[in-house]
Amino acid sequence: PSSSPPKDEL
Amino acid sequence: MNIFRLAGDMTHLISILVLLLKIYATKSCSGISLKTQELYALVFLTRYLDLLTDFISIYNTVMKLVFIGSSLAIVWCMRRHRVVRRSYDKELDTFRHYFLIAATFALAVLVYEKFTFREILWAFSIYLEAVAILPQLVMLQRSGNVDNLTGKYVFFLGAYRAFYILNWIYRYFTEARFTRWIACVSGLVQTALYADFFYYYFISWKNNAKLKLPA
Repeated sequence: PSSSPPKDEL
Repeated sequence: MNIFRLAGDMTHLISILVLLLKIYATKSCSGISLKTQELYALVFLTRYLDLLTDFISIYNTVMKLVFIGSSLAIVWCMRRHRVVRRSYDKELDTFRHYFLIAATFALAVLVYEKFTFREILWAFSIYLEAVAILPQLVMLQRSGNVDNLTGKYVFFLGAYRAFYILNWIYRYFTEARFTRWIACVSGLVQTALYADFFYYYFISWKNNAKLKLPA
């Protein structure tokens, strides 16, 4: 259920 | 992307350029901790495995490649370059960095977002980055005198961390689902490690004097 948001940070 | 995040990435980039400039212009890496540089190379290599599977943006991909490439180039220069490696202050760079790798890996196996190979390596890279500056800070402390470019290098690295905290505060209030506890807590720890350095950096800047750290 909990799809974590994409890791967009560096 | 918000302005704090961009400022953070840019100061991170500047710190690396300052370090490359120091090594290139003076053909010397004196005052620079090879151990910290090796830890950063490991941080980028383990965190940016997603380059192979996910695409976020051109900006994201280019920055990741720059960070991996520059960190490997710096480690290579300090270890292998005929002239540069002679200026490496090995006897001042004695921090046991393997201990940091072992401890942060153990933590990553215990505290992660998801129990997968990639996520554990991601958590490891976050924890390791938080403490990777320690060998460098210890080295500065030991040598007392800090040359201009080395001081600026550490200053910009610290600024990068400070901007990332502002970025998280901004995202927390503007994005509904932004809760990245591992990165935020580690980031706070990492920034706190710079507090002492910043204090002496600002004093030297205010007095227009050479940066000196107390023994």
